[in-house]
Amino acid sequence: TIVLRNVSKIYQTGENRVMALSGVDLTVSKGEILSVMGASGSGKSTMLNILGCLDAVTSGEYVLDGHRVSDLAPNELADIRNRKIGFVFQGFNLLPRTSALENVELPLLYDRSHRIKDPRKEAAAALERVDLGSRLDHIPSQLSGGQQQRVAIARALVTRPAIILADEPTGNLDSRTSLEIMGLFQDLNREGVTILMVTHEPDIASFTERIIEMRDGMVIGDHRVLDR
Amino acid sequence: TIVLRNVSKIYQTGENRVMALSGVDLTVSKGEILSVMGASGSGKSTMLNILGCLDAVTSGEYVLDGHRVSDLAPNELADIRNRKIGFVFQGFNLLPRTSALENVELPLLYDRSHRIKDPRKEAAAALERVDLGSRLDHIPSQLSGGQQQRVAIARALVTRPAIILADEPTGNLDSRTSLEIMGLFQDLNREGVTILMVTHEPDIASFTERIIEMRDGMVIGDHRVLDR
Ligand SMILES: Nc1ncnc2c1ncn2[C@@H]1O[C@H](COP(=O)(O)OP(=O)(O)OP(=O)(O)O)[C@@H](O)[C@H]1O
Ligand SMILES: Nc1ncnc2c1ncn2[C@@H]1O[C@H](COP(=O)(O)OP(=O)(O)OP(=O)(O)O)[C@@H](O)[C@H]1O
Ligand SMILES: [Mg+2]
Ligand SMILES: [Mg+2]
Repeated sequence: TIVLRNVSKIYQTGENRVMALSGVDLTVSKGEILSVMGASGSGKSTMLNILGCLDAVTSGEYVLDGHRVSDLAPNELADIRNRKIGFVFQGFNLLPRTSALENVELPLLYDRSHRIKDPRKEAAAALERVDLGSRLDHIPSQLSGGQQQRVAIARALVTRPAIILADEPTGNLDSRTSLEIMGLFQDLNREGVTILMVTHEPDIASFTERIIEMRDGMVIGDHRVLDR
Repeated sequence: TIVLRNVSKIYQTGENRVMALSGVDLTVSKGEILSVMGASGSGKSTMLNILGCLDAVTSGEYVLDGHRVSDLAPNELADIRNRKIGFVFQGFNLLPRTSALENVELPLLYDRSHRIKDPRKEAAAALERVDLGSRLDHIPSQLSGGQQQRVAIARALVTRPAIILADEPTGNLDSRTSLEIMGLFQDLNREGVTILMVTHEPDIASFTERIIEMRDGMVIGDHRVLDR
């Protein structure tokens, strides 16, 4: 379970002060699949980064599975990131001089529990799942934009996380490939994985069960998707 | 006028051989506004990179305004890139430690003709045009994904190019911001700028007059958009 209570995030840049999140309250139960939508700059990525323990709140609190995240030690936070949360970044964040296979394998190499016994095999299987089984040895500059995005998706899946946070995972994908990715996310959700996805495409959001709307750093809407 | 005649592009990577383009023929007249659509990996970015003189054909020819591009010297190619063509990259390609303003100003600083007298003022005006006038001093990591994309668009406009090549320019933008960008492209087109845009969103493509469809490195469709 994910709980954000009155979370604000302020970025101070020289004299500029940007309130990226303002008084956000959000509860997400285990096994939900939901979308976050809103205008450019409305705080979607900021919120996802906080949920993924990649950034910290300025004020308010974030409780993940009963633990206040701000009370956790850095190594506990790193463990949570590695084991519980798979993240698909808006900008992909692939290592540029590293093959697709090694990019996907990387989170497993950081997993101190070593619960995945054969990281390379798992990484190859994750790339197969996103239809890139024939491109394992290509580095990002040798892949199209959409292919890079799918490598990023494979990397988010490979640790078998409990929660997937996906920031515009279909932004660079054609309709058919987008539908395949949504099918994959739905399959994972049926297996119990909680999925939060940022998208600006209503068609894509309609694959989820609940839509959170944001504007100017605030949650302004939260409703169930009624016909899917 | 843009003419591609029987253009192929092969990437050779170790033992892998990828035919990114295969026998592409395309003619684009001055003042057209068109979209390029197709599945992930179908060759759209490869074709746009060739048209933008950022990559070379493997075979076939590219004739731009009567000049065979392969006959041009490197400094002539660089001049064409700088003065005639504005490019919006799929991955934005902003300099990460450089402000929005300086990123947009950069192509003007490379323009040896110095036809723009006040580069900084023009760069600020271009950022205003994409509604980022209040963020001139922010570096890319201080901007949202969609804001970075708009900085990339402003950089493509600032040299007042004759041709704009935009690779998924709305992939990270919400619907309303996307419409504003399309309105901007239509305004530019009315002023005579030729616009080629890659998109996978049919709604966005409907703002253009002609749609090129690609599959597996080939042009498989080329039709006019009839009701706009
Ligand atoms: N530098 C490269 N080296 C090897 N292969 C490449 C290179 N650049 C592109 N490719 C391959 O060429 C094919 C076409 O790539 P391209 O980037 O043109 O596709 P695209 O249509 O833009 O796809 P997307 O919609 O995913 O952005 C893909 O299979 C891609 O992996
Ligand atoms: N590191 C930072 N420093 C300063 N401002 C920032 C930083 N990160 C984000 N911002 C600002 O905070 C606001 C929210 O950013 P965020 O990335 O969450 O928006 P978003 O909803 O994801 O937008 P998009 O749809 O364009 O990706 C924006 O105005 C952005 O410029
Ligand atoms: Mg974002
Ligand atoms: Mg592409």
